[in-house]
Amino acid sequence: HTKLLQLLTTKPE
Amino acid sequence: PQPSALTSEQLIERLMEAEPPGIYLMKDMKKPLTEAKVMMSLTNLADKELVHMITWAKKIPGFVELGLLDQVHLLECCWLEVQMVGLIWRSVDHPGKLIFSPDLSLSREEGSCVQGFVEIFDMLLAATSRVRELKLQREEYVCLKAMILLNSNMCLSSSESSSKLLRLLDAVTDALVSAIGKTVLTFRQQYTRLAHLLMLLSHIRHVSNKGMDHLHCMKMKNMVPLYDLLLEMLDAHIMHSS
Repeated sequence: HTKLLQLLTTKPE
Repeated sequence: PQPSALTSEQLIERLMEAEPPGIYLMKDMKKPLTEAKVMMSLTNLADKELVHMITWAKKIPGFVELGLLDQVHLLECCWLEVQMVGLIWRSVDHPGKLIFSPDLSLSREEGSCVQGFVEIFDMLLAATSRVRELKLQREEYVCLKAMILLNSNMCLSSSESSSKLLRLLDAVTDALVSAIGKTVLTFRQQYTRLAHLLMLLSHIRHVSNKGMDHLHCMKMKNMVPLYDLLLEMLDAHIMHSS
């Protein structure tokens, strides 16, 4: 789940 | 703020603000529709919707306070249910049609060009009719969708995470009850309505399982280009269920 983790951990702009 | 620090009204407001935007396909499907074209469009949309779904989940008060792997697990378990309840909500004013996006709606006949779709279409259309009969309100809809996410899996990483999740679910349940309480219904009608709304969720889980099997079959037959995120979410399901 690389992509999912990446999206979950990015801070919202 | 912790969800428990929010009143039901404030929680509903936050859920309304978290609603994702309408997602456009931005590509006209040329007639005649074929299995490949329909599957291509629907998987493209599903992949785009997934990105917005993650943003939505992060805006649900308390969700990001759960362990990261629990967040992953919950999203992996419920993503198709969340997409389906959104589809049902968008389609409620269009009897006989499913509004996949503002620029892609399909009738049962149009959907039937994909092998195995009619059964799933009929279940989605039936659920949409039920939602129409119930005159589901937007406030109730956002609560139900949050419940789908938070109720998608009971096996969390720790008992601390599980109790956090239960508190979150309690807060959303209170919000749903208060949304129902806004309607002009007797107490008896209110709890019957609550039961009817919650019973919808088991149908949605059922259709989602059917849809997941279908998508898996399509992938096996190389019928669809599956995008990164969509593929990841589908594989997670196959892994959990086997």
